[in-house]
Amino acid sequence: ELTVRIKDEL
Amino acid sequence: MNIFRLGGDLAHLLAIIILLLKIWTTRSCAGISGKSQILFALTFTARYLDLFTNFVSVYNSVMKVVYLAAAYATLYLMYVKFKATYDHNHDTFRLEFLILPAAGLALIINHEFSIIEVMWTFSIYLEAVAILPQLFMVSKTGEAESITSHYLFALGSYRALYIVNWVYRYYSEGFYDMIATLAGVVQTVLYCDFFYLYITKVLKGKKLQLPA
Repeated sequence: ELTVRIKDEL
Repeated sequence: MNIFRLGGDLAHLLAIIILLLKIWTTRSCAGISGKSQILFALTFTARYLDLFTNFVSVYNSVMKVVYLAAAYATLYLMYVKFKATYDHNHDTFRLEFLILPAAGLALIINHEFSIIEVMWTFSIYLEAVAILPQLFMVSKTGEAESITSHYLFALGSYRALYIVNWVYRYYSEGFYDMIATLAGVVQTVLYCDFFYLYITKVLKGKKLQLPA
């Protein structure tokens, strides 16, 4: 997985 | 976004507002650990670097900016505006004992060895233990003002609600983040003793005073 991990939490 | 996550964010926001209001209205930061506040400012700074690289939602960006602004405003009030009321004699926890292990662990255990991921991981580990100087201060003085204990309760509730959110997300969407969850559990466990005292004493109108 090369995409940047989307961190939707604060 | 589920109700637990929203509740967690709001509890976090409430904690930050309680603290700022307490300092502002009493013109004093007595009983508050500046060391913990430094760690929280560091936590948000390291975690929200993606504010400039990743857009998630307006809610997400606004909350990040609010948390960051509030963290630095708190530091300003404590170390500049109301510096004279800062109880540094009781705030003696050594920050390097928390920052260095958190940084070391972030370099070893992370999702990906990149600057933004390592900084994010560092912030997760650091946040888990950031409250220790504050709890240490309360145990040193043996008591906390009611408003300080409301602040701590709201702050502890935030990560506890996030845990429920993670359990919910695991079952509803198969989402899980082992690093955030384990650190979140550690963070919440640190508050357990305080939660017990808060429920048995503060909610019954008594001052939070540690047993001698």
